[in-house]
Parts: sequence; structure tokens; C-alpha cells
Amino acid sequence: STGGKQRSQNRSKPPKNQEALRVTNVAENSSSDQRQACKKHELYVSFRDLGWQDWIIAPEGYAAYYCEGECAFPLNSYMNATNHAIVQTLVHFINPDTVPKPCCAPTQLNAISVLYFDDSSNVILKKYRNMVVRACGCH
Amino acid sequence: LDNEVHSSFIHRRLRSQERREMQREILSILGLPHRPRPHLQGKHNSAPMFMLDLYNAMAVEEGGGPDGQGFSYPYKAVFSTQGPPLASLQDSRFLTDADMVMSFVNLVEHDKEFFHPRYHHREFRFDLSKIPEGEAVTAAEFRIYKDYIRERFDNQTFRIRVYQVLQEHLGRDSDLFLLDSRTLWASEEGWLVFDITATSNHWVVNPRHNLGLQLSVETLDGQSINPKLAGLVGRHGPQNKQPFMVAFFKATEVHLRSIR
Repeated sequence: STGGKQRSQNRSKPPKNQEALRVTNVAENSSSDQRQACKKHELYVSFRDLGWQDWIIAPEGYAAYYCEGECAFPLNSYMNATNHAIVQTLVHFINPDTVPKPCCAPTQLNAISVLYFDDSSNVILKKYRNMVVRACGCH
Repeated sequence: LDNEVHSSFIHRRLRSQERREMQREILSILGLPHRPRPHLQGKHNSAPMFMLDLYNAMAVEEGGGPDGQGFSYPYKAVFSTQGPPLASLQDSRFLTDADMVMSFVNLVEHDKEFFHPRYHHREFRFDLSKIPEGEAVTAAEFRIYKDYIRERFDNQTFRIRVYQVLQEHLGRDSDLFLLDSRTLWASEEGWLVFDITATSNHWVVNPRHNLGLQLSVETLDGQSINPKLAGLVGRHGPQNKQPFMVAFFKATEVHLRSIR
């Protein structure tokens, strides 16, 4: 689901319309064209909603986030573009059919730990790298 | 609906096949071939409580470290006598270096008694065959809880020894190798921690040699004591005081997710 961490009560049903989501987006950015820029959006992966809480002890879920938005020329500062992205953009201009624009994707990721039972009821605590988006950017 | 909404999130619902594939993908990210189905539901057993304590220590520091992936622990060790088996300062050091921690349920427990001379001991067995590949044991502990015992052994001192069983023999003592020992007052209470790192590594490499552990209790003048009478909680004791084993692991190779 894409609501805030304390999501609405009717969790199983997706939000009736996009209003809840959009409000989240507008609240984070004032002007409309910035809204289009590449940035981090909220996405919560719920182990509970997957019905896995009988074997996953912790966490119930985690805020994974995702990246979305335009990486269009000119690549302004708020797109958190890599220096190389300008080269990608240039080649895209030259060969738009085959070479993509810079992509809005995670540039920094965090790890999470998961505590769970295996089939023999042993308990495993494992660290998984690159699970949570910390920052998005064009590259 | 305002069609100016650019990032309308839900375009369509996942088909059931896609949903199953997505769940299988999440499981493979977790390094699991299928969804585990634990047979015993004991989230309040001693081992899960201990592991939850380690998990909370990791979660406190998640996202710390230069590359955002590392962990560091200002974790203050607390030795608790009533509550769950809290991790010690040593455990947090082990945790810092570990990629994975695993606790093992005690599969079998026999209280045995031999006569002439009288010798009590208790045997434990742990299955270390289910460890994910490419992980090496960096530290391992055997943990057992000693309850407070009244009168019977007042002012006595116990020496508690833990052995690795090397070879079993019918009708007589097994061949043993002493791993660790503790000397404490009979009236003391709390978690006792024995280092079994070398043995665990040996069991992981040679599963056939895993014949379990043996524990014995005696007074300082050598009189063998029944572990139960000495207050050592066994498999049938309170859930949050049952003995278990915990091992800390370091990945010995880069994990590449299997192609599906």
C-alpha cells in the first residue's frame, strides 16, 4: 500500500480513489512541475497483509519506498542527477529510439533485518542489504 | 477524477499468478526456497525472545554506518534473572560482525544416571544441518537457565561442565571433550552461557560427528548432582527458560539469487 506508516483502517481495500495518494504527493511539493521530477515515494511492504506473521517474527512490514518522476532535460538540481546523466541525455537526444533517458531510480539504499522461524522452528535473524530506498536520482 | 493526476498509483490489480510470483520473488530475496511452516508456535520461547532482543539491537542502529548498511552497537548488556534471556555485551560484539544469527531448538534431552560411581548428566542435541550455504560460524553459545533452589544445597558451590560427545558406547559412558565450565553458588539464578564455537564449526563441517552435548553438575568435593535438583531448567520447564543454542555467522561468499 502507499499510505503513511499508520495506514487507513480499511487496509485490505486499496484507497477508493487516488485522492489519498495525491494528497501525499502534493503535501510534499509545492509547485506542480516539481511534482513531476524524479523523487522518492512512499510504499509499505506488509508481511502481515501477505499472511506471513506466523513465521516472520519481526518486522510486521517495512517502508520500502520507490522512485518515480521525470528525468527530462535540463536535469535540474532537484532531480539529484549524477554527472554522467547529462551524457545519457545527450545520447538519448541523438538516438531516442534505442537509448533511454536517464532513469529515476534509487541512488542510496539501506538494509533491514528480518527475524523469522524456519521449518524446524529454529529462529533466524538475517540482515538484507539494499532493501529500503534512502534517495532517488536520475542516472 | 482530475486527469492531471500524473502518479496515479494503482493502474490495475495483480493477477493471482503475478501475486504468487511476487511472493516467490520476495521469498527468494530472503534466501528462502519456500514459505517456512514452523511446527511449534513458540514466539515466547526463550530462543525467539533472545533473538528478538538481538533484532531490536540491530533495528536501533539500522541505517547507521558510512554506507548506510553497517551496524554499530552502544548496546548496554543487561543480565536478567527473571525476564527473557537478554543478550550480553559479548553477544553485541558477535552481532556487529555477523551477517546472520541463528538459534536452534533442543531436539532431545535425556537425564541419565550411571551407578558405581554415581554419575548424573544431561544430554542435548541440536540440528545444524539447516544452515544456509556459504555461512561460517564466527561464534556459538549454549544457553541454559539455572533456577533458584531452596535449602537443599545451602552454601554449596556447584561446578557445571559442558562436554562435546565424541563417541557413544552402549551401557557405559560416552567419550567426551570438555568445552567449558562454570563455578557458582547453588543459590544463584539466571542464564548460564557456555562457549561452543569450535564444536559448532566442527558440526557444520562434519554433520555426522554431531552427537550432541553433555552437561554435568557436581559439588566442589566431586559429588555428582542431578541437574534437575541443581535447578537447571530442561525442555519441559517454563517456555522462556528452556535451553537453546545460538550461533553467529559470517557469509563466506557473495549470495547470488538463484535464477528462477
